[in-house]
Amino acid sequence: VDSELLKDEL
Amino acid sequence: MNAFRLAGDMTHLISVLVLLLKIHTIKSCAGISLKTQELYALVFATRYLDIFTDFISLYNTVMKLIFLGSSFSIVWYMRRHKLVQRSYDKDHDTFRHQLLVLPCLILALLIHEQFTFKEVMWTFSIYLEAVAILPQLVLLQRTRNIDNLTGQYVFFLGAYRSLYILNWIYRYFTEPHYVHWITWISGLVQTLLYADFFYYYISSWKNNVKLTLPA
Repeated sequence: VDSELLKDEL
Repeated sequence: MNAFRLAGDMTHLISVLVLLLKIHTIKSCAGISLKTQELYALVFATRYLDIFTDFISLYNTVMKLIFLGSSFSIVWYMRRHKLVQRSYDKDHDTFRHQLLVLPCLILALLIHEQFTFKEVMWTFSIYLEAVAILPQLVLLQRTRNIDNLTGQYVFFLGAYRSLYILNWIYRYFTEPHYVHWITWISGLVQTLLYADFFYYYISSWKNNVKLTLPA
């Protein structure tokens, strides 16, 4: 799971 | 960025603007839960800890600043502004928000993707956002008299949540390895909390009558 990817959401 | 995500962010922004419009121009926060607003301020403060360390895009940074600034100024208005303060329905806004904060913190300490301060705080903010609307929904049910702006505020917030779910579905099918259980389950719980409100909001709108919620 690439958790970094998600941080582009608000 | 896909259209669902953009529409979700925009409805989120509109909801905040509707609330600020009500507070700033009418100088009233009648029907608005300070408990929910304080929870949102805490949600943004703990989620955007990366605001000065990780740059994603100008859009991202600006939106984060808007959500941080607006949530704290709403709390300031409701607590400190003489006129706004007077319209606050303190007697009905009695939901004990500590009951939401503590379980969310414990859950974030137990269920997270990485055990780092930033990641646990971020996870906490996701859990807390899912339930932060509860004091507001309880207040709406108690006041019985819901004005248009308050109804629209909650409606746009619910629209934002629903659009984010569509955004996740879209991203799941278009981006490789896009799996985020913590966000999805919390987001789904959050959206379901609005379902009841949505039902009454849409039926009052369809029948062209004033919005009221059953006791």
